[in-house]
Amino acid sequence: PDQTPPKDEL
Amino acid sequence: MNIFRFAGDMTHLCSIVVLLLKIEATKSCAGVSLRTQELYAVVFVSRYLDLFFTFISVYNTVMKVFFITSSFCIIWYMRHHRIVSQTYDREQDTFRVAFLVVPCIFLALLVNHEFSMVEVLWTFSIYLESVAILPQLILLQRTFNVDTLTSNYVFLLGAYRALYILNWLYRYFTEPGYSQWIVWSSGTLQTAIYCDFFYYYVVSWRKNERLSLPS
Repeated sequence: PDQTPPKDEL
Repeated sequence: MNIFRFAGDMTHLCSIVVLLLKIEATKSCAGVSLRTQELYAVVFVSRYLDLFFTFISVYNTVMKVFFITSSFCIIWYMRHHRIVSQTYDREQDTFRVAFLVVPCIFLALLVNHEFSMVEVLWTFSIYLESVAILPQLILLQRTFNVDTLTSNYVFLLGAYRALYILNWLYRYFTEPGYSQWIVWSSGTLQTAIYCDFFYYYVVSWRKNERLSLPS
């Protein structure tokens, strides 16, 4: 698994 | 937040409002797939668990709460409203949702950014959203119920997807290091399914003048 992206989208 | 993202969120919101207004005004949910609506409820609940432990913005929180409550509101209308529930195309809306849910669960367990409960559920919701419209697609092809409001709903959902792709392109070129390939690949699949949907509408519209495309 790579870096977890920021969850700023809906 | 860029204009594409905001416009995408607004069309998504409008699509749900249009659907709720259609149900409330006509007291009918003919042509609407309960299975798709239930899948969307599952999508929102599994994705927005972070409401409890992450705060991003007031906008973000309000939109998440709206998506969860509105999806349950639609389900309530279709299942329990005395008049509306009688108009539900129960016999036609028979898509086996397990065929979508089970592969999405396995895929989320196998392909994710981080093997944790919340992250796997979030990934599952991304995968499930990309295919959740399929029961609706099947239902419309079976019933040929392409009234203007239902097609507005579908059109707005399609616009939401297209705007999100523009948003990702914009962010990719303006934000260094911005990358989220799970969302991108699922979103592209989802948009492709909507294109199929749109093609279907064009064909229906050509076959029957009574069926009109959304303006």
